[in-house]
Amino acid sequence: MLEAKFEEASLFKRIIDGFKDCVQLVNFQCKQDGIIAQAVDDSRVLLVSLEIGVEAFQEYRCDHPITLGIDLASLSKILRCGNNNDTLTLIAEDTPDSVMLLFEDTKKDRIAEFNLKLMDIDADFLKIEELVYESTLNLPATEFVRVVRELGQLSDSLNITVTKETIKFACDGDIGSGTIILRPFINMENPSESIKLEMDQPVELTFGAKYLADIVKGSALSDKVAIRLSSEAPALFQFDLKAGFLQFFLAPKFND
Amino acid sequence: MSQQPTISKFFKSV
Repeated sequence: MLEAKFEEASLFKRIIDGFKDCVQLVNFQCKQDGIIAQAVDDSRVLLVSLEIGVEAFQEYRCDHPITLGIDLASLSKILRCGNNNDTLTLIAEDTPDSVMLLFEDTKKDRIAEFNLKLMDIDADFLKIEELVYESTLNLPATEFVRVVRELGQLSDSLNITVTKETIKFACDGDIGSGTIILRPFINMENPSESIKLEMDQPVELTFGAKYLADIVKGSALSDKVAIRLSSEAPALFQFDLKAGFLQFFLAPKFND
Repeated sequence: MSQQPTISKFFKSV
């Protein structure tokens, strides 16, 4: 039996909003130590990996591993029903054909119950190996969103070049080109505004702008994003939760 | 021209 209670429904809403536009059918694997999910987008270029640790929940109980095959479009319809500051409890039997979503307001005056039918989703589970990255960036999520939105208007590809002291984002499209250069700095008063750069080797990679436009939606979860880059390997874009994370692995484009 | 490899080139099924 699974009983997983979020103190605020808004957390689960933001998690789902963070990746529902790039993947639709997702197996959520519920275990004693929390919930994990993994899915690859239809073009098989972007891998999403979610981990929600037990500490993210107000109450959590899962006696046996349970897989919940969920259509995120359907789940989103139900999630829109509850208020953000309601508690939200996910309840499922050991071999469920549906999952119950229970919204309760803080006074327990209004209790709303929804049952979402589960799906049998045939999806591979990929082994995500610990890769060695040549550069790691930490940016305010708002800055990352802005760069991707601004440059994404000009081209369907976005180039990232990291050197010792600069992070350069560049694009070159039919209507013109653009470059945005960020330099690392520490904001003592507001650390989340800082830009950090750790570089072992300079790296230059090109990514599909449409995939980055999906990835930036993870910024609903965190005010910071960590970007880890390596030549000829998928880049990792990570948004941290209080307990857990939402990761996007994006395969870079290569020149012929 | 650039090529877009798929993610399965890098990660294998368990």
